[in-house]
Amino acid sequence: KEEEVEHDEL
Amino acid sequence: NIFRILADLSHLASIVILLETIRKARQIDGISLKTQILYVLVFCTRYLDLLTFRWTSLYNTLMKFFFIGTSVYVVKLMQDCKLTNPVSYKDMMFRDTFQIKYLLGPCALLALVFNYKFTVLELCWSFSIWLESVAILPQLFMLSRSGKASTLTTHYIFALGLYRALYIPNWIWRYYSENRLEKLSIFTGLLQTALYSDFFYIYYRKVMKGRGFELP
Repeated sequence: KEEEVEHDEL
Repeated sequence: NIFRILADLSHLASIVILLETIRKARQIDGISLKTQILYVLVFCTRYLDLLTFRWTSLYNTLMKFFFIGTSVYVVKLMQDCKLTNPVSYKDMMFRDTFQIKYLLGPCALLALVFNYKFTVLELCWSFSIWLESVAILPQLFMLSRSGKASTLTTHYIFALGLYRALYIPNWIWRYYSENRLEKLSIFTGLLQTALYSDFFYIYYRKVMKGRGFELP
């Protein structure tokens, strides 16, 4: 499964 | 962390100040329509992840909707001015002369070169992060051309600049507490804050001492 890039900032 | 919260609050405050300025004064003197259109583009390309339903938190989701919604609303209010206050609108258009193609082109290129992953979502995200770092330029250009601005307009720009500046201690905090290092965000955040530095200096020297914003 491909890794997702997480953007938890606005 | 505290810096992140303060930064987001500052961002919210900037938008509230801007909306109040336009709605109360019914004029848009000194506010760059081009910068506002760039922000619509920034938020629409950054928050495409809303469509994937992979939500990080209710806070993030609400803020994203708020930023997209208010940025579109600001552009609409400014466009309305064409009918309600044509003199003010014309004056604004006359001064708002920065060529945004010089920002859009390089940002698109930078997004193609610097990104976390070569997917549509990630390219749009990277484009938005680059574009945000320079989106204030038409506004600052307009300010430097007219040499002065209303106090409310300067409060707006200050709060907006403060938001990205406060993200910097937030990133330092996160590096130590979570070992997280988002290079793209940090680099563009530093760039964005650097662009404001001159403005911050004048704001500190004049507006905070109650002297009104006027360029030497």
